[in-house]
Amino acid sequence: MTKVITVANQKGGVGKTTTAVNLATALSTIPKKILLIDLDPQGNASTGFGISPAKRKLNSYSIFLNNISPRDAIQETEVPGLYIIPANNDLSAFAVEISNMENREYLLRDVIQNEFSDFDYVFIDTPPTLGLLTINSLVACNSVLIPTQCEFYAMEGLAQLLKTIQRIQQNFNKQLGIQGIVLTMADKRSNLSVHVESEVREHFKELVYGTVVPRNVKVSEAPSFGKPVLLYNFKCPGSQSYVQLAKEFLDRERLI
Amino acid sequence: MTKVITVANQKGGVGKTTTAVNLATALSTIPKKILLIDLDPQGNASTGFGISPAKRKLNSYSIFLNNISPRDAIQETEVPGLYIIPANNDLSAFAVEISNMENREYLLRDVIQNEFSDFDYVFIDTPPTLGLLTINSLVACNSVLIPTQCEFYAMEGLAQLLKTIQRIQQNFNKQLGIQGIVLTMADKRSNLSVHVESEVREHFKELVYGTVVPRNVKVSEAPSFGKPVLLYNFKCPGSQSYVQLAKEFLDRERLI
Ligand SMILES: Nc1ncnc2c1ncn2[C@@H]1O[C@H](COP(=O)(O)OP(=O)(O)OP(=O)(O)O)[C@@H](O)[C@H]1O
Ligand SMILES: Nc1ncnc2c1ncn2[C@@H]1O[C@H](COP(=O)(O)OP(=O)(O)OP(=O)(O)O)[C@@H](O)[C@H]1O
Ligand SMILES: [Mg+2]
Ligand SMILES: [Mg+2]
Repeated sequence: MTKVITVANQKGGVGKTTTAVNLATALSTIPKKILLIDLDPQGNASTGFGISPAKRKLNSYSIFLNNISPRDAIQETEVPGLYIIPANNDLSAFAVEISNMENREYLLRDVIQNEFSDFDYVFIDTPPTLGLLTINSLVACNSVLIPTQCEFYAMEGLAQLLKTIQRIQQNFNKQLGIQGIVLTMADKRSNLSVHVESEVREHFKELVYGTVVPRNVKVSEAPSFGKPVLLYNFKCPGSQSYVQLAKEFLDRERLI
Repeated sequence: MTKVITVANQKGGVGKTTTAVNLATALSTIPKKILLIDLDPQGNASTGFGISPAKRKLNSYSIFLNNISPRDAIQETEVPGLYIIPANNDLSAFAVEISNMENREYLLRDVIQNEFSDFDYVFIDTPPTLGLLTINSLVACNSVLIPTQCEFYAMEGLAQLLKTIQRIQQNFNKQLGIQGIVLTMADKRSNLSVHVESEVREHFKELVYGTVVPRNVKVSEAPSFGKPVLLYNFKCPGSQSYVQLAKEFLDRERLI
């Protein structure tokens, strides 16, 4: 049974792409088959795996077109057991082209159910908006993973995001749940970061993972080498926290 | 003659709101009348000035409705000479409601030209997407101010953004220019940050301001007190860089 997880937060720059890329990488150490769909026209998750613009001709936009098989857009990554459907700016045409279609919210759900049922996990990286791309992803998935920075503006946006998820659950996807909230770019030396962490834990209680991803420059260097940080520098605090997060993720899934 | 400036970048978390709030504050020291329009449904710029949710009943969504005068949505801020039109989640209905209207790209331009011509500068903070809100802002303005983090993903998105701006210029707004590119969250001790700064300067040359905003925890603390960092802690490196940026901005405008 394929489990589909959307990585979303309308606040920008909170670590959605970094978490999708590195959690999927850390999870590939267990014998599961994982697909990462890059659904952001910026194509950052694709860059995070070193996929050049020339290799993105078949992408997450082309899986909606009738003339190709969606499976043709799947590529291997350097990580065994982890596959990716890359993205480029073609995707920004998606929202405009489908806005008048029937069933426009269900397009991605139908593709995933019909074409990708051989994967154990499908992760979807989404852009920082609650537009039609992210809505398609929230309708297609079983649950939402919400990265959030230990910053004031990011904390403020969480309540709004959960309301939107609830609305999608009521109108389009009864089974939609919250996979969890991941605190990112934490800095133990900063009062603000410590304060935000304690506020988020108080408000959202067991939804929040125990694992916190620290701010670590190696994490932000890795994309410039086209590698997940686990492959760029396995021993650094950033990588180790994603390994820890994967363990906690599996624990919550009762798989360990 | 009112000059309208959009603060935009589809990459999330690069410092759009922080730059809009603090540059507008630093500019208010010259005898000009400045309006900041918060056009992001997250309403972060409004939070940055301490505007509670209860005080946002009249907002940047209501200026498009026929039953109120847009000027009624203008509020004073703590900063003399600086006014704001706040935002809340009402704004997320905007894109859906106007998508089938005739002149949907020109709505904001018409409101600003008809209602806000007594301001010397109008700054518009936009969400991290190139959807209808940001497009309205790019059509309504004279130029675009582009904040960008000293990070790899942010650098990668710049070329795409400039292409989009060019397309808007050709199809909707002949006078649209680039006000400048502002490097934010720079860290002199990080090779990545230094490398990104030199790449961006090499590619975009004189478009890039000489002033660089350093990463400074005081900047991210200020919104939790509902104040621009210049009012929260004037002497910190973050505030001083925005004062410097304002000088350079005026210099380029030949106003000093
Ligand atoms: N733990 C970390 N330590 C240091 N830098 C980080 C960390 N996590 C992410 N970053 C950096 O912060 C920036 C924002 O992260 P990322 O792009 O993953 O966020 P996002 O939510 O996907 O952004 P967007 O909203 O644009 O999609 C990136 O430049 C990334 O490299
Ligand atoms: N110079 C700085 N030093 C430290 N933190 C900063 C700095 N500038 C911005 N920040 C913090 O980084 C985060 C992102 O900044 P901000 O919200 O202004 O970006 P944005 O581009 O407006 O984001 P969005 O894409 O969500 O609109 C915020 O939490 C902000 O407080
Ligand atoms: Mg991203
Ligand atoms: Mg913002």
